[in-house]
Amino acid sequence: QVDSVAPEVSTPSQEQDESKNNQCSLHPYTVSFRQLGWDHWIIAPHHYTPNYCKGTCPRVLHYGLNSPNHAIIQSLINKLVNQSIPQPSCVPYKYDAMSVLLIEANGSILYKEHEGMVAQSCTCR
Amino acid sequence: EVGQPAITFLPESPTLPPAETPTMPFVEKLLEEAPGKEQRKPYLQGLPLQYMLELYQRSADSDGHPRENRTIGATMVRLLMPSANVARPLRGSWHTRLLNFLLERNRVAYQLVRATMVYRHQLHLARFSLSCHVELWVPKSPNNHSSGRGSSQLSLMSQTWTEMDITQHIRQKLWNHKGRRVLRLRFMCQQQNNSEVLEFHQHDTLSMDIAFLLLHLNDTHKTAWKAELLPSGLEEFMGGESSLLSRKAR
Repeated sequence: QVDSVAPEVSTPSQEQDESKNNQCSLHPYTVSFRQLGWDHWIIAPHHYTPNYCKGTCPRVLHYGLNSPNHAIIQSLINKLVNQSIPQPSCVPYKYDAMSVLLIEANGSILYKEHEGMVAQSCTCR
Repeated sequence: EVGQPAITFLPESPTLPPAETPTMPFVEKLLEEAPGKEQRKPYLQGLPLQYMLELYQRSADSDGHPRENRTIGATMVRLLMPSANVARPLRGSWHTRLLNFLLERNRVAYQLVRATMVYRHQLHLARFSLSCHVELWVPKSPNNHSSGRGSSQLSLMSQTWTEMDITQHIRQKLWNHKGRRVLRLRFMCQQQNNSEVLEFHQHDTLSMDIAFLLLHLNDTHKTAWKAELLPSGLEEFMGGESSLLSRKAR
């Protein structure tokens, strides 16, 4: 019954434009370690930009959303079979590392590169 | 203030706000490395901090993104100050201090990439100048007469600092050692061109940041989660909801 999904693909209505605006995408966000209450032992950097993913996952998951087949099937199930199965979620896809300089409990000073600290792109899955 | 060697104590650090989300490795690791609420720790200032800030600026940009052309060759660099710094009796124009560095037990097996001693080879006090070097303190035994200089390579880092590579020594003698791991060194300074002998006192400059140990390490565990106990600080600040935290929600 793919044609029941097709209309959403062919004629983008005004509603379509709106939903396009709040589609799953990366949003920049910066926080200071003081706001996190960690400025007592994090020496550098002073601020941290983790970013975040937000937005709805469209019915037809276009290529740029790096969605696996599973997400496409889940989207169809939600639409055609069982609405209690949720639409795929908008979550980070790729991350960047971040280097931190901190003071340890025993007074030594540590430079450390932490993986998975900054969201770089989003996906629906 | 940087450059004035001094040790000050931080006021009580506030408790951490409860984290809304289950702990991430970063928070877990941060709290493992960071002080607990009750713990007061010496807050380092002066040259060691300046050294690490310069290392940080060379290795990451102002947002903390690691630079492509960084040269540290490891994902971690730990600077340790001596846990003990004891003056030895004056011998002629030689001033000697014994420095102990405590290598804490790592709960996660870090791979040692490089270990260097960084120390001040020139000290100027009032009208005296001293030329200094560091030797590995090797317990006396009948068969080995080698001085502690061993095969360590020296490299002049600046007018003030010299770097001595002691990777081999640490790897062979300490790294996989089961018990307490203490690196012992002799910091020796000879007075230059002055007949009058300079009397040092216990609290003098030589007990300040004259030498520190740099360990270049790599994390060996690949998975983000480590099957290790929650650090006590984490459990305490999460109000003991360890079931939430220990759940491997991945």
